[in-house]
Amino acid sequence: MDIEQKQAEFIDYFVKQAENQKGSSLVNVIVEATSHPSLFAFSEILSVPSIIQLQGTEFSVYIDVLRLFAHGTWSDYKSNAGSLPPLVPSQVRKLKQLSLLTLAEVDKVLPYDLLMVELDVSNVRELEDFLINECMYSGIVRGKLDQLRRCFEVQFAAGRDLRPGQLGSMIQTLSAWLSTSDNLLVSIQDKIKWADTRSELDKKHQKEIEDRVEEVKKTLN
Amino acid sequence: EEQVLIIREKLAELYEAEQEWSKAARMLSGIDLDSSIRLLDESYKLSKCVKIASLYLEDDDAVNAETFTNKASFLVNNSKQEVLVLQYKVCAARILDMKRKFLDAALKYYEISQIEKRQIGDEWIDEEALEQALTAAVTCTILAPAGPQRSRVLANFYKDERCSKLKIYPILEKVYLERILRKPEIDSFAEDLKEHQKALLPDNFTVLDRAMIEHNLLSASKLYTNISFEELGALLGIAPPKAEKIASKMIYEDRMKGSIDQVEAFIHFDDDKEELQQWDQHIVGLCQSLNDVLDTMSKKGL
Amino acid sequence: DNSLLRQVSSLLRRLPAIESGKFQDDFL
Repeated sequence: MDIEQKQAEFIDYFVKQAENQKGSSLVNVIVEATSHPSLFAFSEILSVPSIIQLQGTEFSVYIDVLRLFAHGTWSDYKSNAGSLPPLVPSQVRKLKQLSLLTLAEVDKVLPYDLLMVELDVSNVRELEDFLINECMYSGIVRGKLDQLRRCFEVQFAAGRDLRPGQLGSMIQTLSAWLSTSDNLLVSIQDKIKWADTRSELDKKHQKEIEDRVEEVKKTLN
Repeated sequence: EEQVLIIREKLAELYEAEQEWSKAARMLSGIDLDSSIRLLDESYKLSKCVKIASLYLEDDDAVNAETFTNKASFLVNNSKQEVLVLQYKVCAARILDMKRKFLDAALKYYEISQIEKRQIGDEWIDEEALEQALTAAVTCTILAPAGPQRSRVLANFYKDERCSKLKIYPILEKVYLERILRKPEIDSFAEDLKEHQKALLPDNFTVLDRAMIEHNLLSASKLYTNISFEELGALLGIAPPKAEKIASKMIYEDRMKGSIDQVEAFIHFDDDKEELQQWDQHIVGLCQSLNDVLDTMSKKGL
Repeated sequence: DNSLLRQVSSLLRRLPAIESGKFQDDFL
């Protein structure tokens, strides 16, 4: 079952939780959601009215936490730690998992050195254990670890919540896909036509040769 | 001979009551089942062979037990006594298990666990016994040498919904999904193993160690393109030379695809599938995901 | 629909489907 199906029920659960709570009790909902081991999507929760109403209150910092988990990375958290509440270990782990997804958006081959910096990991064993246990085995990424080249090759990475302004580039990429696919189909059609034509010509040529052979045989007889 | 037979059976009963299993077995095995003086009918012979084998197995004596299951194997096919046949099958499975022919044992346990009847003769077959047989089947498969054959048997068990109710299911799932097993999981699995399944092998590893190391090595081959022996040893919790030795054995026995670069002290894992096939597979996967998105969109009326 | 957008976002990164040097040789 893919990650979106797995987390759909948790999204619904926390959206309902948020809809039924107000003020300070929303803080627990946010902390619980950003700690849940199977939840990697936060846009739906961010758009719940009662959450939005936290803006401007003493709890607005928890909207920043939700935004951080929706779009941010571990590095973002470290550079804003002063203005954000401390994270519990399960939140730290999740933010690092989400950071990997963001890194995988940029490139499919992630160097260990980059990962160790971005994920605050001190050695290869620890990095690989994190990638194996917390990322590959939790289903958010699939890929291969290459120790010789010291990199992680990503084959699949779950999608994160879209950052504002990302939609445009997605549409661009999709339309590029579309035209490439159309061109591909056209060129495949051309190749098929070319192959058919060639085989016709070869058959005709084959026939001519055979006829010539027959003639020569008759002449000899 | 008649009197001797009766005395032997009586004495064997007494030894059995004292849980002196091997003495009871030896007492019964003194009965001359192939006597030319007095013909014994086949079902009597079969029942004695099975009884003696079961008694030896109570003392984990697979060698003597096998002697009598071999004798019984010539008699069992003509037997109409289902209870005896079942007991014979249990003995045969347990002997394979003790001889560490785990995959063969697993298949025999599995066959036993699939019995449909709940009453054979005047014997009742309770669910718990079948569950034990199923658990034994899964345990033996997990202990079997990691490789394609074991994966096929694991897949059968993983799809058998009876397994999902077993205590051993969580580890069956991880093994089936070819996940690396960590020490706490291995320790909890070890709790329910029999003595011979934790016995020490000549290379100073236990049967369980070997099974777990090979399993984790095969699981690592699905995650890594290549790995240094240093790191592989750290991952498996064993010395790097040992990791190299086990890896070379598995590659040699064609249970894992790869090659060893001793100069660099690296192992390079090969994929079962050719690159072109993988390419096809990735594109198929992509198209399926695209279809899933389109299906979701049409379901949502977008 | 956030879930769909996340799925599409994940899809976009699935290409190129494979990049290894070995693949180039095999493909050629």
